[in-house]
Amino acid sequence: LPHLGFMRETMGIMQHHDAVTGTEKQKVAYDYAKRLEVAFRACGANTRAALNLLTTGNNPEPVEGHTRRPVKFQFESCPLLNISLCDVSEESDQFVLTLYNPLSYSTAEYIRVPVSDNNFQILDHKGVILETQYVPIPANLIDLSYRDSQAKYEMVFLADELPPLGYRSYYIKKTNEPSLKPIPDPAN
Amino acid sequence: TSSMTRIGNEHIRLNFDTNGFLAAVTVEGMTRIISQDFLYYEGAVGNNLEFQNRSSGAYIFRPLNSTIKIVTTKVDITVYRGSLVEEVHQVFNDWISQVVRVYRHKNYAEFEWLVGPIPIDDDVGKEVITRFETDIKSEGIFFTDSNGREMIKRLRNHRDTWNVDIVEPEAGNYYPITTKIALEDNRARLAILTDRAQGGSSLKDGSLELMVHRRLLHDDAFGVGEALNETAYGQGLIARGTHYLMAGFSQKIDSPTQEALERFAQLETTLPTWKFFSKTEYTFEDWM
Repeated sequence: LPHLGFMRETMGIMQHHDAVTGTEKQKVAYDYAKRLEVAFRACGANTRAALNLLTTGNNPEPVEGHTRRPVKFQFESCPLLNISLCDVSEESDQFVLTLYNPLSYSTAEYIRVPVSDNNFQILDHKGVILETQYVPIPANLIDLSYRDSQAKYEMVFLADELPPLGYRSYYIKKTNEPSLKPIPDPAN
Repeated sequence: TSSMTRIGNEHIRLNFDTNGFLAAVTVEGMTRIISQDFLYYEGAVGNNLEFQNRSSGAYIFRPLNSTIKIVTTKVDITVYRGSLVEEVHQVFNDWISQVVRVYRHKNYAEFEWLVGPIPIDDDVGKEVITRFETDIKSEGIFFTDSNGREMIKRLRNHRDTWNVDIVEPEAGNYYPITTKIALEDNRARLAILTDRAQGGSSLKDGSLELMVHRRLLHDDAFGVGEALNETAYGQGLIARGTHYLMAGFSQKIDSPTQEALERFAQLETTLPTWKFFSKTEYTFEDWM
């Protein structure tokens, strides 16, 4: 509740007309950004707890046929995905991507994941290997000195049949077989 | 022509001319001229003691004059094709670039722009727009959304409830866009969906423009007491965002159907999936 309370207070402040229109002073803008960041991080604990209940249930016993107990995952948001930057996907050899569909109908979405290499494999929840494509991150973005990222490519795949108000998880791992590097078309 | 670059799928194809600009769009087999470019207005520097002569700033958009500046006449492009997406990477100048892409089976094109830091070494504030120009005979009419809900009909240089004399033709015709701006005639319709609230207008028949980034050097004296000159790491801010282009061409356009398609695209682009990343040391089998 304290986490949600901080987000509630922040959203209350964000309803001031200066926050809505961007007519606040610069230092106030910094404060707004800081409050939102803290609120998002705090509520991350709530979403993690909720997603762990959804994905593994509240059962502390091993699942039949498996020796391990259901694991609790750190579901991390990547708030800098809008500039093609995500620490988990750039630095991990294997990771899980969970997509929650906030729409009330089933949908399909092309997902872009920033990665440092072009040799990943994506498996859906049934173990089916999904088709992937790598596209280079635009040079103007890579050249920004203060964008601290190892990502050279965005890995694109289609997340299909995402259930309404539900989730799907994808297991993504590095392989030894690199895919074809994205090669630009010859000029004209 | 054979020298054109094309990307697309079975629903929509984009043609780029030899100078690297978007030149035409083909939908359901019919092609219309649609160009896209980045331009900028120079911000007005006014006398803030006079109410109607203030500087362009955080509260108001007032270009210095009606002369719009072009950023380039030739765009460097690189094309990447694959089974899922086809992309054209465009570089307009040192501070404006864009990726135009069409995903397999999707009925819209994405324009992911990257603008900034806006140079101010000439001491001139700048307000950067993207402009789509078509041959659609819109007769001064265009449509803007009402906070993502119903579309409101706008008529250039007109107000519904009083007789207006527009003395600032750009600023006086700008409207708030939260998710969509559109125009049409009886044969074609063009809609641009946005990923954030922006200013937008149709200053000529068949033309739609959206403001993507601003950097201004004077306060407009409406209260904030600061110029809209945001910086980070000692430089002007860089903005990255996306526009989604949807078009419908037919002998007699079925406008409600096209608008329904736009509505689905709008929901999917404004409410995308929430993405959660988890490191794991488990094998796929154990994870499953």
